[in-house]
Amino acid sequence: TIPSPNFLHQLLEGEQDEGQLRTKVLTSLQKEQANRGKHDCLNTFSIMCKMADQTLFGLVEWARNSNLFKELKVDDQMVLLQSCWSELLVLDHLCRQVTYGKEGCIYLVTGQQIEVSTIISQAGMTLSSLVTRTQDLVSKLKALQFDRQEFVCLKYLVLFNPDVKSVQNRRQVEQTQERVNRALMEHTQQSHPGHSDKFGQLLLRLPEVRSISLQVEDYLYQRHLLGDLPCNSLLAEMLHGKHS
Amino acid sequence: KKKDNALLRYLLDKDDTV
Repeated sequence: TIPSPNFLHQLLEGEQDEGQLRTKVLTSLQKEQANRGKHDCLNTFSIMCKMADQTLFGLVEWARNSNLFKELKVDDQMVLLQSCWSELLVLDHLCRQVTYGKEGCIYLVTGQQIEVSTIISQAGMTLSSLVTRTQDLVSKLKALQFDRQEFVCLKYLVLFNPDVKSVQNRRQVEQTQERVNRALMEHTQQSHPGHSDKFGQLLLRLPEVRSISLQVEDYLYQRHLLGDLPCNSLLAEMLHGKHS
Repeated sequence: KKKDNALLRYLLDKDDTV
């Protein structure tokens, strides 16, 4: 089917509101801190995990509210999300950096900006490499003038992945992926006619997103083994799902 | 595995009308 002009518009309508997400994350962190004694502060890594956890809740809610996703049974929804949750987190982070991030800074979901140099000076080797790789990808996306329509298409392409094992309704997933792929191609051709291969350049970023997401999962899993990862969280459950 | 994904299943399966 040829995507209708408002197909992309419908996808955009399902996007979370950044301000609402920011409020939700800040409220959750304040509640967490209020439950602790004044001198028992959350360490930086735990705060980052809480932010990621709340963002992940938001992404699951986003997927769940999508009409395309609703067409799948819950078992298929679970398998797809279990497979791509960390890619969705990375894409969400990348889009936030392209939209709001200042040069040399990382823009957090709480609205705060942290100098990349500050993180690098305190982080270990793995996290430093992750930050550097991600910032490089942000630069590439900025150079490509990555916009919100393209971002939402990439999220759907990552979510509706027919290659995920044990997907029952593979054909449905394939059809949605093809439809979104076509919408992305037409959008890049219409909105950036001068950039002949923007569509191809955007798709080339997906393996990089996948690679970074796998490194993020390994990093989080290592920290989990050290007992650093807050338990009873969606983040921990999704991590276990993949490593069990 | 199913037990591992209890929270995800709950989030996807919960009834909004409640």
